[in-house]
Amino acid sequence: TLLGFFATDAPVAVEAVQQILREAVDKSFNAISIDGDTSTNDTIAFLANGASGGPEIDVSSPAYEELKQSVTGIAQKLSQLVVRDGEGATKFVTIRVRGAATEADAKLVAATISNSALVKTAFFGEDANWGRILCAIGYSGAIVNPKATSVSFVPADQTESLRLLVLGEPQNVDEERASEILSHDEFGLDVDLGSGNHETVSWTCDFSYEYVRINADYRS
Amino acid sequence: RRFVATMPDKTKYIAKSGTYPKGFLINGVSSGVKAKGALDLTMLVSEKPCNAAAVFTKNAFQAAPVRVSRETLQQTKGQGIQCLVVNSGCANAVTGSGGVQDARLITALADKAVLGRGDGGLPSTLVMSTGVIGQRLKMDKISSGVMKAIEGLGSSHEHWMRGAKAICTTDTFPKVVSQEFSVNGQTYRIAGLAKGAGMINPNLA
Repeated sequence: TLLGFFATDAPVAVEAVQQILREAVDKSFNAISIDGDTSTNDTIAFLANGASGGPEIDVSSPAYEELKQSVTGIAQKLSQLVVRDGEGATKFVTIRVRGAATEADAKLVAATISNSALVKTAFFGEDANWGRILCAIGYSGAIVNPKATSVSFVPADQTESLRLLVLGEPQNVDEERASEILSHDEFGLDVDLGSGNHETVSWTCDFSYEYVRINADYRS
Repeated sequence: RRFVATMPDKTKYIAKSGTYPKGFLINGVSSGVKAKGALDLTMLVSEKPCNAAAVFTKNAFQAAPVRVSRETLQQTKGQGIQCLVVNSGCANAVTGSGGVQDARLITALADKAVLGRGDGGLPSTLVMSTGVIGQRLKMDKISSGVMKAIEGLGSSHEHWMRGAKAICTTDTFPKVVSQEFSVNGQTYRIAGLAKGAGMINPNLA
């Protein structure tokens, strides 16, 4: 279950509190997955008490965007901490989907990869099994043109990406380099659908033996 | 090939200090719902009424605290919220109408204990629960836990960390983030807590 809250001493109008929370959560907690199970209890709250004074911030205030950025930043940091602490997780993976025909398509592809048990077990095994990634993209339900799709692993240190598939054509993958990238606690996956200009980012983790052990022994 | 799940060092993600918003007090205590005296109940109290909002799971089987907190925000139109009570021993989920009554009782208890409000007024407390599904809350323990939490409320980093620890279930570290930000020359603070390690694929709205 995901629970959380934000508290600020800024004076924020109710409508702004609602709007900021909604947008911040869409770019953070709604963009993570550990095991694909949605809890009955998930709740994130946002409270603003105005104790620091100053003019009230509403949706039309110049300060609104700045506040929204701060809340979104905090929400992203917290949601990433949740993924890093995923039950049994040994890897933290950032999935960026670009070139989607719609934002919904981008999210669908990212979520499908994030939730694929086979992709996640490959992450655990540090196995550059990009066929499983393509498989997930293909059944996501998004508009996908296989001949326009490119996929790369992105090292956490932002050195050169390892291209796995370019415009539908498999690349001659340097398996040593792939293993080196996947051996780190953290890495990225870049998917370019080549079908538009919408993009999204999501965060996921691997599936390890530990996940099964923890959940075989915890009644919740 | 044999695999070993070697967990990365996660202690680096634990906040060592923080800058916390004015006018908020927090505490985490052991109410006894969790075994062995583990921290399992967090209370956040604002000295001033807050404007508030929340997003909730879209799972069709929404737990009692989800239903009650949504009801509270609808009734109050998100105004006048001053307390948040989170328990982590028992999820109070799929507990039927009895579970809803329990969640409402926590709201009423906190409203009365913190704000001195009696029956009949608008609620000002939001509730959250996590933990074991399908069991009723031990309300005697929750009630005494709320009173215990109120006694030790504070605003230090240690208080925020206790609050973060007391909402954890299978989490391996408490999750606290805080920062200061300035808007038009005015400085504000914001802090956030979260818990979650499993059953995580949020669809919040």
